[in-house]
Amino acid sequence: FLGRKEIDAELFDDLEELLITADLGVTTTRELLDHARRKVHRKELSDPESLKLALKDKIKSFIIDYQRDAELVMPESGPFVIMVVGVNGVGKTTTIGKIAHKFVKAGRSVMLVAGDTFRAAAVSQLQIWGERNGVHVVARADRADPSSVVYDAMDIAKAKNYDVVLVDTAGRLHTQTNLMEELKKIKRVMGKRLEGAPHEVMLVIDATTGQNGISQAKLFHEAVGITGITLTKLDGTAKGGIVANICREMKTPIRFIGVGEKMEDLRDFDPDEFIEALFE
Amino acid sequence: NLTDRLEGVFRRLRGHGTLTEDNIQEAMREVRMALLEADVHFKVARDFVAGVTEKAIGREVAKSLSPGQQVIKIVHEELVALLGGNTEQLRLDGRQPVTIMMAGLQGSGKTTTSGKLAAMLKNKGRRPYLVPADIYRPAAIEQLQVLGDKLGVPVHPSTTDTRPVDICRQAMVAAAEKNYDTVIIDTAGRLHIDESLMSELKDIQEAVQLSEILFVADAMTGQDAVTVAEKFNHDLAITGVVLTKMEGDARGGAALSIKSVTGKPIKFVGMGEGLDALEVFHPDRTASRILG
Ligand SMILES: Nc1nc2c(ncn2[C@@H]2O[C@H](COP(=O)(O)OP(=O)(O)OP(=O)(O)O)[C@@H](O)[C@H]2O)c(=O)[nH]1
Ligand SMILES: Nc1nc2c(ncn2[C@@H]2O[C@H](COP(=O)(O)OP(=O)(O)OP(=O)(O)O)[C@@H](O)[C@H]2O)c(=O)[nH]1
Ligand SMILES: [Mg+2]
Ligand SMILES: [Mg+2]
Repeated sequence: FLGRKEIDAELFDDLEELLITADLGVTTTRELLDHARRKVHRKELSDPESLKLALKDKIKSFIIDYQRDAELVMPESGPFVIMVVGVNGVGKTTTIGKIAHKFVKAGRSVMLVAGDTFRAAAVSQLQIWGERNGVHVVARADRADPSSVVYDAMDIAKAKNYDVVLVDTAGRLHTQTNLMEELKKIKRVMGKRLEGAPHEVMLVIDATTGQNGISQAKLFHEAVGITGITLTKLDGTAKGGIVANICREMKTPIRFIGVGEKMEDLRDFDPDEFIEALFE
Repeated sequence: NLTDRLEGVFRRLRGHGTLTEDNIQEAMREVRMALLEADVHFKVARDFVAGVTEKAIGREVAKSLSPGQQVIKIVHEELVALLGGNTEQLRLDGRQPVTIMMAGLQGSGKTTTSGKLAAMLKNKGRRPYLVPADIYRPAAIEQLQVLGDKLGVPVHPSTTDTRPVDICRQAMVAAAEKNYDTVIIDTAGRLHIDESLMSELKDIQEAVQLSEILFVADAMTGQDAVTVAEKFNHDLAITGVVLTKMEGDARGGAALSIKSVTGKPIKFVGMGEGLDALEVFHPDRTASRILG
C-alpha cells in the first residue's frame, strides 16, 4: 500500500495527498485521517493495509448512508417520470440517451421530453438520442416555455401509457435564482398533470467537479429535492471523490456512473469499485 | 473566512512588528487550507505556500494592518503576480488570417466560447469565420451554426462525414477566398488520455497555421485541473486559457493550478451563457475569490 511497510508520519502525508487529490476535500480528509490516527493510537490498527481498509470502510459509510433503495424502483402502474437536472455541460442530455438505452434493452417503452428550450441545438441533440434509441421525443419547434412542453408531455405519457419518461432540462448554475425558480415550476407542472411525477429527480454531477459540487447539490436539493445522482465522466482521470461529501450530506443514492460518450457507457453504481478506484 | 482565521492565529501568538519564521508557520497552514478548499491542486498549494513563506519572512507589519491582514496582503500580491504575470490579449497582429483553435474536455464551454469570441471580434471590426470541427457530438455542427446565425457571423458548412483535419483545411481555403481575417475552430470535447483524439488535434495543428490554441476549462474543476492542463499543454503547446462558468460560486482554484502548471496566460473568462458574456481575465478578482 503506497509501498510503505509501517504506519508513520510519511504514510499520513501520502494519504492526505491521495484523499485531497481525489477531491474529498480538506475537512473530510482531516476527519478521515483523525479517525485513522485514533485507531492507531488505540492499537486497533498496526499496519498500512489495515489502515487502508479502515479508511475505505469509513468512506463507504458516507456513501451508502441513505435510506432509499439504490436501484431505481418502477412504480406499480403508470409512467415512471425521471427529471434530469444539473449545472451546464455535466452530461444530462447524454445521460438521458444512455438511461433510455438501458430501459429499452429491458423491454420498457420510453419517451424523452425536450425540456431544454433555451440552448442552441439542445432539442436536436436530444432528438438524435431519441432516434438512436428508437424512442419518441416530445419537443416543440419554437422556443416554448419548458413548463408548457412538460405539461403536454405528461398528457401524452399518460395517454400512450409509456413505462418511462425522461425529462431533459437546460443546464443552469445553482446560483441563478430565476432559473432555479423555473426548475421548481417545471416540477410543479409535472406533478399537477401526472400524479406523483417526477418520481425521480436525478442530479447529474461531473466527476471533474471540485468542492463546488457540494454547493450544487445543496441548492438543487433545496429547490427540487434530489432523489438520485448520476456521476459522469469517470472514464477520465478525476476520481469524483466529491460525491462522498454530497451523499453524506444529502443521504441520496448514486444510481449510475457515466464512463464514456456512447449509449452503452452507463453503469450501475458500485460503491466498492468506486472506492477501490479512489485509492488507485 | 481566511481573515478571521488568520486573526485567530496571530491572537494566540503575541506582539508582532515583524513576520518571523515561527509566527508565520501556523498562518501559512491556514492559507494552505483555504487554497485547498478553493480547489487549488495539492502540490500547487504546497509550492505556492512555500514560495510565499519565503517572501513573508522578515517583512514588517505595516502600521495600519494587523499581522493577519499583512499576511493576506502578501499572499494576495503573490497570487495576483502568479495568476496574471504575463496577461496577454489575443494575438491579432501576426500572420493573417488569425487562426484560433479551441480545445478542452467535454462540456467545458468550447462551442459557446467560440461564439463569444466571434461576437467580440466582430464588434472590433474584424471578419470572423466559425469552423465547426466536432463531427462526433449529436448536433454539434448545428449548435455552432445557430450561434453564427444569431451573430450574423459566417459558419463553415462542415458535415459529419469529413475528417476534422480536412474540415479545417477546407475552411482555410474558404477563408482566403472570402477574405475572412479570423478563423475560429471549434473542436470536439475529448479526454486528455484519449491518444487518438489528442492526435487529431496535433494533426490540425500541423495542417493549419494556428495563431492561438486556447485551452477551455470549467471554473468548477477540482484537483484534476493539473493533470488535464499539463497533458493538453504538453501535446499542443497551448497559447492561452479560457475559464468558463466563472459567474457561479466556484472559488476557481483551478485558475491557479492551470496557470502554475502550464505557465500560459489566462486570456478570458466566461461569465454567462449569453454570447456577450466574455470578459478579459482579472487576476486580482480571482485572487480574492480563491482566498475566500
Ligand atoms: N468522457 C465522457 N464524456 C461525457 C460523459 N457524459 C457526457 N459526456 C460528454 O459531455 C459533453 C456534454 O454532454 P451533454 O449531455 O451535452 O451535457 P448537458 O449537461 O446536457 O449540457 P447542457 O445541456 O449544455 O447543460 C458531451 O460532449 C458528452 O458527450 C461521460 O460519462 N464521459
Ligand atoms: N453559466 C455559464 N454557462 C456556460 C458558460 N460557457 C458555456 N456555458 C454553458 O455550458 C454548457 C456547455 O457548453 P458547450 O459550449 O456546449 O461546451 P463544449 O465544450 O463545446 O462541449 P463539448 O463540445 O460537448 O465538449 C452549455 O450549456 C453552455 O451554455 C459560462 O461562462 N457560464
Ligand atoms: Mg443538455
Ligand atoms: Mg462543443
